[in-house]
Amino acid sequence: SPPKDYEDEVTFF
Amino acid sequence: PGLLEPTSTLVRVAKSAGTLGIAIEGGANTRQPLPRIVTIQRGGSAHNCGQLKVGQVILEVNGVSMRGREHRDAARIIAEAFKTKERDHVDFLVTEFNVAL
Repeated sequence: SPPKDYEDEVTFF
Repeated sequence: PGLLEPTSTLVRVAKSAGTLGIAIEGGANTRQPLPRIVTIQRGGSAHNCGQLKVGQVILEVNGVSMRGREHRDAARIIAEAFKTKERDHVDFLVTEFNVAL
């Protein structure tokens, strides 16, 4: 699998 | 303060709804090194508070600095601040400027 793209990480609360 | 010095604002969000109602992006080791608010959901505690805005950068949560924290770590701190029964609010120190202080 491709490396995780931290740039696109979004978390909803 | 100097012209380029960002201003920070302390925003107290009462836990007035079942959710905080925000989304954040960024964190240490990304091009957005401090978490930034990307969504405010209608009906959530943050929306009810009326003082948090999309685009603001979160510097501290309940006095805990977000500096140097990767996304997941920052997200955990925010989630725990909302979940804890010890306080009926969450204090956010935010800035309008998209900079890493």
